[in-house]
Formats: sequence, structure tokens, C-alpha cells
Amino acid sequence: MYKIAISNEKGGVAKTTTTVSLGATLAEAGKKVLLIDLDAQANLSLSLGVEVDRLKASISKALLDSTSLTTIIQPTGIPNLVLAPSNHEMRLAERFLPIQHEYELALSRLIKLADLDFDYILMDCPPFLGAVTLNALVAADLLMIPTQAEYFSIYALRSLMNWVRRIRLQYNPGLVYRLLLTMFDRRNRTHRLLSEQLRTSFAGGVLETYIEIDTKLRESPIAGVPVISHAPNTRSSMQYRSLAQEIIAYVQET
Amino acid sequence: MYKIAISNEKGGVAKTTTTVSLGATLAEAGKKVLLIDLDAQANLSLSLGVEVDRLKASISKALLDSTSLTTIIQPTGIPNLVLAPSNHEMRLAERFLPIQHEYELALSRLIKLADLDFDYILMDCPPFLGAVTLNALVAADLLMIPTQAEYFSIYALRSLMNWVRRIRLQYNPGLVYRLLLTMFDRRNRTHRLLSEQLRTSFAGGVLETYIEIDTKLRESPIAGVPVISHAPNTRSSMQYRSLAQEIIAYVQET
Ligand SMILES: Nc1ncnc2c1ncn2[C@@H]1O[C@H](COP(=O)(O)OP(=O)(O)OP(=O)(O)O)[C@@H](O)[C@H]1O
Ligand SMILES: Nc1ncnc2c1ncn2[C@@H]1O[C@H](COP(=O)(O)OP(=O)(O)OP(=O)(O)O)[C@@H](O)[C@H]1O
Ligand SMILES: [Mg+2]
Ligand SMILES: [Mg+2]
Repeated sequence: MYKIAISNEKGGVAKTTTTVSLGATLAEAGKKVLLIDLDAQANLSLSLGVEVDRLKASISKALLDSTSLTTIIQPTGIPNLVLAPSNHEMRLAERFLPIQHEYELALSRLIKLADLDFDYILMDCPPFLGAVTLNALVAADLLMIPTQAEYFSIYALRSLMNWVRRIRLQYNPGLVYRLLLTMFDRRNRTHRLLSEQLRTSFAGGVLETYIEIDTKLRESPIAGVPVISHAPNTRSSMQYRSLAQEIIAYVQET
Repeated sequence: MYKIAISNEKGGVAKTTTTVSLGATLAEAGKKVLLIDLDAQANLSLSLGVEVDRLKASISKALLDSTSLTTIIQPTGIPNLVLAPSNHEMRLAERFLPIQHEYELALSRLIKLADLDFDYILMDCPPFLGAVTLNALVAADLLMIPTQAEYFSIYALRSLMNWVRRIRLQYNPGLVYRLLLTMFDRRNRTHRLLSEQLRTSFAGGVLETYIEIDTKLRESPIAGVPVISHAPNTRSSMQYRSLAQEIIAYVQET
């Protein structure tokens, strides 16, 4: 069971879009996938058509009251793909998790206790380096960092790298990270320039696959389905499929 | 002294870009402007070329230790425009502010005690509805909500509207809000459709001025200057100038 946290403090870099799209393409490739929505915005849950206001139990209940993960996991209508949804109560988790003993391990404990049988678990994080994101990075095998080739997004990597160093020392020595270039516009000079700089300074730390601007990714959340269901042959569907293949190959090697 | 909080829980909708651009265009129009960076990412401070790691004191010190705002305000090199910068210590504010008595009033008290003499104060908020954003909304006369014409950004308005109602009841009955359409691409069908829907459902709550996609806005933070200094005649410079005029006219009427 390989656990991927999808995180970047910078807002709007396609964390949620990557979680739902990669989840769907891994499922299409026959892998059993659990998506965990850790953001109070609940955008991942919305992307899959979940009526967030009607949820009886969400991930925040599991984290704060230690109810089993299995009681909140629900189907998505897509074969091999299930979801642990979020709602506004996740705002409470940011404030009340730190009161618990060893709060950093809450999510890891939840996953272990549930004795789950998935090939992949993907965790969508909020745009904030707090208690919730800490839990995801402590639980993860891989930190995937969606990054736009723009100044603020690249600057955000500094604090995230400091966090990775600290988490490796204190909780999760095996944590690996990989950057994913998202919302890339090949006609834009700044994008081309900064993405070259990223590949040079991070060497093997940047995934081969990159995701270009594709308006079908803006449309699919409105339809409540992943982009490969909404527009199976659009460019971003192909790119997220090759991302899934790159991840599957990476996991098999390690 | 008119105080504007620029906030939206949704990440990447141009909160920071709007704060620095509107601040600069108000200053260009002869108004004395203070910008307050309330985000641990410190993107507003970066946009003005501040070396964030070398700061002796930032806004978090003022909020947590009640040191005077005047000791942290610094020049920006642009006439009529000064800044209260942020740094990574703002992550602590999210966790430790709620311990203080009446923590929601920390920023309002800071502004009152400093006995400042500005025409406008603009506050750039993090993409998270927590203690820091609460402080900004309690202190503000106007909440400006940068909004992309995209599904998640529009969905985020629901929780922000709930917050506005609660804040009006408990702390700040005069709080008014206005949506600002940002990163608008007139060639994109989803953008055109959703922006029409926004204008209909929010009636007078949407500012006339809207900001279109303009790559000069991605370049100016790299140069450490506002877009009107980097590219004075580009489309977004004109649009942010007309936003400044719209705000000045609104403030004079009220
Ligand atoms: N490759 C792409 N092409 C076009 N639009 C995209 C692409 N990827 C994401 N988007 C759109 O950009 C916006 C931001 O993406 P998304 O919400 O997934 O980012 P996020 O990092 O999860 O944001 P937050 O920080 O708020 O959690 C969304 O409206 C999404 O539909
Ligand atoms: N009108 C525009 N045209 C093109 N790019 C833009 C425009 N407005 C903002 N941007 C770019 O989009 C990205 C997001 O903008 P910005 O960082 O200001 O959003 P934000 O809401 O402050 O994000 P966060 O939620 O992380 O604080 C930045 O890289 C910025 O340069
Ligand atoms: Mg998201
Ligand atoms: Mg910002």
C-alpha cells in the first residue's frame, strides 16, 4: 500500500485537480485507490459529486474522535476508486488536533488501525502548513508537490523543503518528494524559463510528466467526475495517464 | 482611514496580486497607503522586494507580543506606499493567537493603538479561514473577495458568506463585501458563463472592474515591483487603475 501526500502551501497550483485525476488514472490502470480529502474546502469531495453538506461523517470526525476510517469511506461510482470525504469540520482539526497526545501520528494510526487493502492512498492537502498537512507528510511514502512555473509557487518550495527535512528527522525517515509541473503554458516565456530552472536545480526531483493548461480540467469538477470520464481523449487526460504510469514504474523499482 | 481585507479561502485567486496592485494604484492616485502582509508565505512582502529571511520584526511579532505596528512598518521605495511585512513566524500566529483573551480583536487593537495616518490600509490574507483571517475581517470596513470564474472558487464563497454573517453579528456590524473577478479569460466559455452567473446572483455585490489574464502580473513579482512600475501601460495596470478609481468613488459615497 503506497501512500502519496499531495501538498503545497501555495494556493491554486492544482493539488486537488492532481489528486482526483491521478486517482482516476491509477484506478483505470487496475490499481485499487483510496482518496482522502484533508481540506476543509472539500474540493476533492466536490470533484466527485459528493453533497458535502449532507455528510453524516467526514475525515475530521475520524481524526478527532478516532472513529474508524472504514466507516467514512464511500464509493465514487468509478471502479477501483473510493473516497474518505471532507467538510467544513476540518477547520476544527487544525485547531484541536494539536491538543492530542502525539497528534502528528493521528492519520498514520487511523490508516494502520483500519487494516485497509489498497494499492494506493492519495491525500489532498489544504494550502496551509499546519497540523493537518503535518499528519499527511508523516503518513506518506511520497510527497508529490504540484508546482506552477511561477515565482510564488517556486518560492513556496523553500518552506516545504524545510518541513521535509524536519519530518524525516523526527517522524518519517523514508519520506521522498517529487515535483510535478502543473498548469504549464508552453507559449509563456516565464513558464518556459522557470521550468528549465526547476529541472536544473532539483535534478531527479522533478517528475518527467508535466501537465499543461487544459480547460477541460476546469469543466470536469462542474460535472462531478474526473477529467478522464468527462473528456477521455483531451490532452490533460493523456498527461495524467502518463503520470500514473510514471508513478507505477517508480513504485515497482523502489 | 479605510480598511480593506483581501481574502478568499480558495488558493491562487490573486489575493496577493490584487493587494500589491491596488495598493500601488491607490498610491499613484495620491492616497497614503499601508499594506499589511498577514500570510506566512509572505508573498506580498516578496512582491515588493523585501528580503523576508532577514527581517528583524514582522507582523506576527506585533500580533503575538503586541509590539507597536509603527516599529515594523517599512518603506517600499514607492511614494505613498508602505508595508508591514510578514515571514514564516506567521504560522505560529494561527496556533497561538486563539490563546489570547479576545484574540479576534488583536489586529484592530494594533491599528488603533498605533494612531496611524493613512487613507487606506490593505490586508493580504492567507488561503485559510482561521484566527488570522478572522482578525482581518473584524478590523475591516470592506472585504474584497478576489474570485476566479471557476467552480471551486465560486463554491468557496459559501463558507466566506457564512463567516461574514457571523462576524457582522458578533464583532463588526458594518462589514461590507465586494467580489472582484480576477484572472478572467474572455476567450474561455466556462469563464464567461460563470462570471455572468456571479453577476446575476450577487447583483450589486460584484465590482464593475474586472481583471483579465495578463502575464505581466507573473513577471512583476520577480522584479520585486508592482505591475504599474514594471509595465505601466499593460492591460492589467489599466484595469487595476480603474479598480482604484472605483474604490475611491465608493469610499467617498459611503
Ligand atoms: N492544467 C490545468 N489547466 C487548466 N486549469 C487547471 C489546471 N489544473 C487546475 N486547473 C484549475 O485551476 C484551479 C486551481 O486548481 P486546484 O483547485 O486543483 O488547485 P489547489 O492547489 O488544489 O488549490 P487550493 O490551494 O485552493 O487547494 C481550479 O479552478 C482548476 O480547475
Ligand atoms: N490577472 C492575472 N493574469 C495572470 N496571472 C495572474 C493574474 N493574477 C495573478 N496571477 C498569477 O497567478 C498566481 C496566483 O496569484 P496570487 O499568488 O496573487 O494568488 P493568491 O490568492 O494570493 O494565492 P494564495 O492563495 O497562495 O495566497 C501568481 O503566480 C500570480 O502571478
Ligand atoms: Mg485544493
Ligand atoms: Mg497570496
